[in-house]
Amino acid sequence: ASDAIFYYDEAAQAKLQQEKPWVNDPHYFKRVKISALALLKMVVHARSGGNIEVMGLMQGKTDGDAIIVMDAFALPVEGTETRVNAQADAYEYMVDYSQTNKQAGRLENAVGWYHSHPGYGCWLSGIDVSTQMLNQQYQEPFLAVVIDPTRTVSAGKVDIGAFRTYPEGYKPPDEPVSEYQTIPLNKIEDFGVHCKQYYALDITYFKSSLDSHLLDLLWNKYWVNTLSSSPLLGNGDYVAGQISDLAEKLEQAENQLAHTRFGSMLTPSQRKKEEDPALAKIKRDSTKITVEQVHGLMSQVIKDILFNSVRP
Amino acid sequence: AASSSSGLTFKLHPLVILNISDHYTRVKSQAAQHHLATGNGGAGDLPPPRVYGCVIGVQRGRTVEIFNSFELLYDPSTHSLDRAFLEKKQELYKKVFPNFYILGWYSTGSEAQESDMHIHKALMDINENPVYVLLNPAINPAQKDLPVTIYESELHVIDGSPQLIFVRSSYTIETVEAERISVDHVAHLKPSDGGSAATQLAAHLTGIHSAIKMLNSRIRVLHEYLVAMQKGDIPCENSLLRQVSSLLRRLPAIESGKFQDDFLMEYNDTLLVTYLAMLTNCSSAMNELVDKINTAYDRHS
Amino acid sequence: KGMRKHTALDKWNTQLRSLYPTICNRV
Repeated sequence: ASDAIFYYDEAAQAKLQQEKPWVNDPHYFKRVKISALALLKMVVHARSGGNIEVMGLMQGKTDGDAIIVMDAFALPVEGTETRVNAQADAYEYMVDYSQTNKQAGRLENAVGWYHSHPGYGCWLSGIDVSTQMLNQQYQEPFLAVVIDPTRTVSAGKVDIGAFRTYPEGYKPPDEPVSEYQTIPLNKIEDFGVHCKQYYALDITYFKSSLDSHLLDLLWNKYWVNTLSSSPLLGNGDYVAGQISDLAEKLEQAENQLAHTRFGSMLTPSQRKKEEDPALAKIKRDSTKITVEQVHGLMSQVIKDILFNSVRP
Repeated sequence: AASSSSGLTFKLHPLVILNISDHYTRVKSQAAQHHLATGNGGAGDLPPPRVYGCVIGVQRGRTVEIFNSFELLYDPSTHSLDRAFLEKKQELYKKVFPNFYILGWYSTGSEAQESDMHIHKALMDINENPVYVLLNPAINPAQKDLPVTIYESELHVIDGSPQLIFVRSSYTIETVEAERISVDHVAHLKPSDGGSAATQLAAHLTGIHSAIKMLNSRIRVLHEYLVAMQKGDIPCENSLLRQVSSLLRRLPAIESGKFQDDFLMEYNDTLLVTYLAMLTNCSSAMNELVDKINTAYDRHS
Repeated sequence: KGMRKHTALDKWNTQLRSLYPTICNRV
């Protein structure tokens, strides 16, 4: 039963394309299911770009209110935050790759694009929103996925978000509730201006029965890599950047406090948005940095005890 | 032959294994549905399909690291892989992964077959010493080892004539940090949202605990084996004894002034970050308190 | 190698030191 999802029903997908149930409901798609393979490919590609934003396409299908991502492939495009629709540079590549995929039996069409935000979180910038709006105009159904490979390595868990934009001028009836994430000061304006123009979808993952079997057996090998990984040592620049950003936010918060009578009290508009006061946000950011550092140190201390306190 | 004598070290990334698995599952799923649709009986009657593809990566000296793979087409007329398709795919992959070269090919099945050598030889003009990665897709819950075999080819004289035969090569699983985290993520299907600090800590420590448990179980097996050797229950194996002795002499793993300095530096930096974060939390709490005091004792409101 | 991190930590410390009197002065 878990492998049934791997079958591509061309007729059913063609029928959906004709019916287009998403046209009348800007919030139609609510869920994303990503295959184990697609996730691995996207994260590895994102990390390989280092501090440069990279991008790729996702192939899959739809199932009710869910978009199912079966596979992903990298595009020869970098610096996706420098221009709208950066993928236009790779149209020829996309066509060639999709054709070869179809020949090899990968029948799914493109259902979205992914790109990386190294170190600054999973959200859509102004350029991303414009790109996605264009995609949703001409290539529906289409999804935008953002991966932060730096935070993935720093936190030890995959930092990923899936988004769809609202049509131009559309005002959603309810304020979208999103999980808090640290946004660097130099990106806060871009984040704040556009955060109402899109919503996040719930992400779940799936794998085949053979994937499950192989992943269980893989653990018998890569436990060594788990034990030998050192999160403290790989991300020094990112941590320094986070701390520096935190200090700047503190400076800003202090300037605000010096000029207000009730510093931690919310203004009526802030209370309406259920926003946290500035210092409370800084507190959360500093806690996150600390938790990651402490986790990294725990690993180092445990390994030191295991391997260095033994004497012949 | 049982083992290779080339001296090459093979490192295989989990992405390659999942790629092959996905390829196989998809082809099997399509074939099964087609079989059902044409009314030719149950999907269980179908023999497992064979899939083919290329493996790509880098070779640095004697180390061959297989990073990725892509699917290929089997050309039944030539009993080999579709060359034009391979070259097209290679061109596309070179644009995105310019540092990766074709290292060999993959297929699925329980063991290498004679016809596989034909495919293997055809690839020798691209890579003079290609590897053959074979995944056995049969799911056996009692299995402990990965059902992946890497073969090289060697020239052996058999019945007086030189022949290329497949020889097994050992390999290790290699991951980059991001890959390991993703594999862990899908293997244990962890939620990608934050969770509370306690949940995060539990997840982190559980991972380390599981890894140490694996290490512990292997040490116990070795220990019991050595005790049995000492008692004479099993014959003495000198090469194993030498390996164990060499391993023990490597402990402590790192013992130098430089390591101590760096380790304590990291330790103290983390303590400092914790201390500053605590002070930040106190500032925030203090600020809220001041506001409450101001509100409570404000003459104007 | 750790200069960037230590410079950032120093900045954090400086900001906290400057924040305390600001908060106290608001009483």
